[in-house]
Amino acid sequence: MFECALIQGELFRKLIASVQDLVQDGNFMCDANGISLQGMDSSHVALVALALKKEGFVEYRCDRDVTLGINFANLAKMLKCMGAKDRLSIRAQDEGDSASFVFESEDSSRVSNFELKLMQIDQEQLGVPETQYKAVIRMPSSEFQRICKDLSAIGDTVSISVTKEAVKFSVGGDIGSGDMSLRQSESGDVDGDDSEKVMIELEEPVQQNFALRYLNNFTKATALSKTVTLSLGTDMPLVTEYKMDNLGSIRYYLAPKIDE
Amino acid sequence: KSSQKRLDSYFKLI
Repeated sequence: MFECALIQGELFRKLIASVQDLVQDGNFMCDANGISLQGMDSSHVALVALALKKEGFVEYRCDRDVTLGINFANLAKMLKCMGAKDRLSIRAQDEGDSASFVFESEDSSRVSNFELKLMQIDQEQLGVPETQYKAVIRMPSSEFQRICKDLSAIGDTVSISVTKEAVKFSVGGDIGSGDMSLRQSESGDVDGDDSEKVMIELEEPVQQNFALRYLNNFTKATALSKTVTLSLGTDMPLVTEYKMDNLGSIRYYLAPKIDE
Repeated sequence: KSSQKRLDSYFKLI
């Protein structure tokens, strides 16, 4: 028997919205420690890895490892019926062919029950090694979303170059070119809200090119976290990570574009 | 001209 509950069901709805445009179906691997999901887009250029810890749930029980094969668009149709402040419970039998989703309003005046048919999904999983990155940038997630959205109107490839002073996003296209630089925040602003700062950890300067359409896809997770962390290495996939307090994190990996 | 790499060049299938 697997069951878990979130006080803020809305968080789960945002999680599904953050993955459903990149991968259509996926296996939620549930074990005693939490829920994980990994999915790749069809061209194997981008990968999303979700890691939810049991500590982030108000209730969590997983007697035996359970794999829930889910079509995210179908699940999203059911989650759409959930109230913004509803509590969400998920239940699945060990060998069941469906999973139940229960939404309960704060005052329990409204309770909704949905049963989602599960799928058998044979999914290729990639081994993502823990990597030491040359440059790690933490910045406001809304700022990153805006840069990706605005620059994609000028070019389809963004060059991200990082020095210890600043991170620069550059694009070029038919109409011309442009770049936006964010300077590292002064560490002195002890008053400033940390989530508004730009922090750069640099081992050595890095410059890499990425397709903006994937980055714009990743920024669908902006609602999950006030900050986003970008990790870059020379000729390495970019890691874009949104941490959700004690619930866990959603990480997106994007293969670089290499100049011929 | 820059060519789009795939993740399979960096991560191996498990």
